[in-house]
Amino acid sequence: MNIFRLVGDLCHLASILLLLLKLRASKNASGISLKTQELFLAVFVCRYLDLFTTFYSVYNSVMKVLYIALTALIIHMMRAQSPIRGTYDASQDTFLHVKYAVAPCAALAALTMLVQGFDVRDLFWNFSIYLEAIAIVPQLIVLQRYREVENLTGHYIFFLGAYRALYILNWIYRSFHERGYKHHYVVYFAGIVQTALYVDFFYYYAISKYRGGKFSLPS
Amino acid sequence: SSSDAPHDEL
Repeated sequence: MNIFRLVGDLCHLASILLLLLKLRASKNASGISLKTQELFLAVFVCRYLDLFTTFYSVYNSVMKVLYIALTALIIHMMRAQSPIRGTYDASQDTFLHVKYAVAPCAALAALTMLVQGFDVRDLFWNFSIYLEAIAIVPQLIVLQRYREVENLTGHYIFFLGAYRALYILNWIYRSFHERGYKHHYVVYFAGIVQTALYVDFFYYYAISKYRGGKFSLPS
Repeated sequence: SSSDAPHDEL
């Protein structure tokens, strides 16, 4: 464990809690993409299959369970809880049909198995790495469509992006400080793609903080 | 696991 990974994980947890807070406080799901949340749940469930096979640490297991459980709770609130359910606007959340996200990632994961040798857990794990890279896209598109971004929604995406950026620093740190650390280029590639998706958001977020005004995206 | 994937990461 290093400081970048720890702070990254905590940013990730903070982002999920901020989204839950937004849903609870405003009783409103406008500006939130259900598709992104469902893709994230698929990412966590596929990646954390090792919860059943390998124990790393209490920290590791608790965080994995929290990510899965809290994301499932967000989805439940958006799908089933009144009045939040009525405020979710599916017509704005249309960018990516889930199957067009899942199918290419599954194909890529299968291809990766040809290179690495087949292992069921690795297949799901690689799939989750590819899927996570694009899971935020529907959310970013919803933001673009609404333009005016609520404070908590803005913070949610900021912390999520910070988590990804800190993981890049974590890999650099690990490669220098861990004897025999194996480079995992699939993870680096997906992680860099994913972080790059946030760059535009970070730019406008920073400008709005600097000016102290409302956060809105350009048309 | 065959790939040495960093499963300890989240």
